Amino acid sequence: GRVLHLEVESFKSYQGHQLIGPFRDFTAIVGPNGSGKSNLMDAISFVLGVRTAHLRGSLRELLYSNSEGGSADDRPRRGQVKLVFETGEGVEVAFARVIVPSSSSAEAYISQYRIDDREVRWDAYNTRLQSYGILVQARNFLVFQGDIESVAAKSPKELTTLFEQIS
Amino acid sequence: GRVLHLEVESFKSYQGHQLIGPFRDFTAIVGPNGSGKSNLMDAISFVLGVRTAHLRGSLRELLYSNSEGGSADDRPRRGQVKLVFETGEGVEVAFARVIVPSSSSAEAYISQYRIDDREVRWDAYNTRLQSYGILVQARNFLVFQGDIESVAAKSPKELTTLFEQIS
Amino acid sequence: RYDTFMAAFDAVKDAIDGIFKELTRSATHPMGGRAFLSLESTEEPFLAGVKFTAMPPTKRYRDMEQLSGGEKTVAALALLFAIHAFQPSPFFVLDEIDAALDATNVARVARYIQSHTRPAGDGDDEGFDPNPDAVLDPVARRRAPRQRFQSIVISLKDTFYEKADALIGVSRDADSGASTILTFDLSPFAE
Amino acid sequence: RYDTFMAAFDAVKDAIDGIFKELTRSATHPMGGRAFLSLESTEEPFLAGVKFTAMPPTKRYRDMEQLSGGEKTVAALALLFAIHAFQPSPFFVLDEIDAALDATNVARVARYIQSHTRPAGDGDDEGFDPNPDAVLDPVARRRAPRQRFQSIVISLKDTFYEKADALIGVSRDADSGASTILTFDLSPFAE
Ligand SMILES: Nc1ncnc2c1ncn2[C@@H]1O[C@H](COP(=O)(O)OP(=O)(O)OP(=O)(O)O)[C@@H](O)[C@H]1O
Ligand SMILES: Nc1ncnc2c1ncn2[C@@H]1O[C@H](COP(=O)(O)OP(=O)(O)OP(=O)(O)O)[C@@H](O)[C@H]1O
Ligand SMILES: [Mg+2]
Ligand SMILES: [Mg+2]
Repeated sequence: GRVLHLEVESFKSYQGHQLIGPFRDFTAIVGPNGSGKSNLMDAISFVLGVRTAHLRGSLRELLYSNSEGGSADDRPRRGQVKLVFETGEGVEVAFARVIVPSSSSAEAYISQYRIDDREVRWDAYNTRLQSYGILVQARNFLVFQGDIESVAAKSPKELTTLFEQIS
Repeated sequence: GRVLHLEVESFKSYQGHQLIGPFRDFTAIVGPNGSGKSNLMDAISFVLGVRTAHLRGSLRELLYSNSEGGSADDRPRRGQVKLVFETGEGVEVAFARVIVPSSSSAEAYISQYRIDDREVRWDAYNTRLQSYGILVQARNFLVFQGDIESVAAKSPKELTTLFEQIS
Repeated sequence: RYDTFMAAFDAVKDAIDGIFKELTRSATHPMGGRAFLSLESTEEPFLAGVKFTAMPPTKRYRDMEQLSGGEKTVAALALLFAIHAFQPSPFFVLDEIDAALDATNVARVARYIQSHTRPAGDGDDEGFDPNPDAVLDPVARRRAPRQRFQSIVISLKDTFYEKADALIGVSRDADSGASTILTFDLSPFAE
Repeated sequence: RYDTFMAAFDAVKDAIDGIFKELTRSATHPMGGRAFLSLESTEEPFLAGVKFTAMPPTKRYRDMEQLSGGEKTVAALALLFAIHAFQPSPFFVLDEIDAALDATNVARVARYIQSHTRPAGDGDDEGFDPNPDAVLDPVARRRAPRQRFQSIVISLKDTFYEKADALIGVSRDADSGASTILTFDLSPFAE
């Protein structure tokens, strides 16, 4: 399978609704420091279900907030990332993860998960991703900025944990 | 003051005796991966008295060992780095730190310190460096590979420690 | 538990040396370097450590700690790609993995990625291998089909991103600070 | 203890914004960004934390954690140079500090280093200032003499090292793995 395109909405430095793609076999994301390249990696990791502890911010901080407004009210109260994936059989599947205000608390946010625009529970979402070979817990196919050298610096015990995770 | 040149002998990837320099106002060290650039930074840090815990190797590992020989006997049993410094008044001072086998144990090594080829104790060496504005404990003027971003990532408590060190 | 662990370990162990050689060979060192994985304990391997050793060409055995920044990056990539041989995810997302690489190593990593990026389900992987070096190793090629994965890389080096099929350019609006996207198809310019 | 700590803190606090502005200003943002240090506790500052905040041009206040790799590097360099204003060591040794910097930021950092590298004892620092931007800020120039330091940098980027006065080239012998040195004087080629 392969990634076709992303749709990001009010996510990190991405204001409003933006289409990112199409992604080819070998696609490079380029641009100046601080422009939003790693934020796209965060978007991909986010929509695949990586826990916010491993991203650079809480759910609240992942929502777009602009440079002008000073108060929290300027921040949109909802954001999402959608990843459109083409399976090995040529079928298009849309994975979406939405940030919405929590019903229980005014300042808290939660994630909702959708496959082809139908809301699903996280395990169904994760299982579907696994069926396409996308194993998010191990995260071996995601190399965050500054992380590559630490893969080589892992202690023998850490490598064992890595092998346990992938097996 | 300023650094004039270095003389390295059997230190890390530097075989035999080599002159490194002259260093100008703005000198760049260039070359392919693994060629020995960071080893020069290690040499400068070493000769200034930085403890081996902050360098990439024990005293034994800092001694040059070549790719061919397999046994520990191929390794030279002595190495040194000398830094020739020109003071603000135009006087040349040679700081040298030598790795020699420890008299107490066959496999252990110790450091000897020399100013202008006369052996001195570490505190005299350190005090002399301090008199030229070289404050090795704080190490603020040495930025090792991969370390620059962590300066910005320091927690408030770590920054306080930094300020205590420099004051 | 022993079986699943050893299945993973053996597969990665078999793949790592070939991949490391592909990432380190050159005109002066046509054989490349050497990399291997070893178990600290063979009866209960998942309770002890897995030792990863990588030796760039002509370098004698040294702790991974002693390797330079660029050498560690190449070793780490070899390990990641070897893990992929066991657990083939359909795509990789790599953020500035070239930060510590010199021009030669950037070219080797870019060529490795280029030779592995074809869409899944592209028919017989063995029929078409754009990496001429693989011809040197017919036995390995028949034993394990060449891995394929889609690559999404972030890079500041034009020597790296010029090898891509398409560019996604990101820029920041000077007033709002919001990111905007421009895509650019490189395939008309491919050699 | 309070006095020595506050002497250091105040000196660095006063220097940081000017230096950060020098490292972040551009044609689109001639004022640059904003950086400052603040104390979590004012009575016993050495028992609490020191907060470092850096805001690139047009970016609203955000935790340092939220900054990009390149933005963090520039902020970190500003802090190091501000500390140097209080405790002027005669030289800096900087190993691949440009790893995360794009071409524009490399140029700014290189220009900053270039404008500060003159041998100590070069007479009146204020008489000759090669940084034309300092003319915009005559008050600051009179208040604190421009820092001078010798720079020894390791870099893989030719856009950075081409600004140096001399190059020390390191290469590794293909057989023994030993490092050899070649020096190259760039000053005949300086503009
Ligand atoms: N929720 C948010 N709303 C608006 N802007 C944000 C948000 N979160 C992060 N940002 C901004 O995004 C920028 C970081 O973007 P990113 O990390 O993607 O940069 P980058 O292109 O990877 O840069 P570099 O090349 O330096 O790594 C920061 O300047 C930060 O202020
Ligand atoms: N005691 C030693 N004897 C011989 N070689 C050594 C010794 N210690 C380290 N080395 C070698 O030096 C090399 C590392 O050199 P160094 O870290 O200076 O490279 P570098 O030029 O900074 O590379 P990069 O650009 O990748 O950071 C390693 O390959 C290592 O094997
Ligand atoms: Mg980034
Ligand atoms: Mg290095």
